[in-house]
Amino acid sequence: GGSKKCYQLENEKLFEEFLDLCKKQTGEHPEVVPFLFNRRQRARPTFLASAELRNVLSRVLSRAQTRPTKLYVYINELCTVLKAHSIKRKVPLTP
Amino acid sequence: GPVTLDDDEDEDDPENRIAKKMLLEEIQANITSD
Repeated sequence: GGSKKCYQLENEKLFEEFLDLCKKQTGEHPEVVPFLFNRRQRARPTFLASAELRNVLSRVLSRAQTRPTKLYVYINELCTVLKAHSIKRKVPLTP
Repeated sequence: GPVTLDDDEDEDDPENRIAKKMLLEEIQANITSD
């Protein structure tokens, strides 16, 4: 194999799977899925292809499948991670 | 006697409720700021 594996395709697949799960379970709040999608669009391409994101995605996906009652906890977790790696970061205060 | 399982498979999971509230608030904030 190569020296640096690119996880982009795998991450896309995992993300789609997670979105699919969310679509089925966040029907009362249809704004959640587009928000998650938007978060991903804003994330750094290097992060989208990283092993770190792959780990987060596989974790939230498997947990959401076994504990659907905590789905929003995992959505929040993923959003927080994506936000931390977004291209445009809001600076809270400038002196 | 039978052991009561910590089976809290309710829709009303407190942690989930808080997370949901936070997420929806953030979505709202993003909609208004964009």
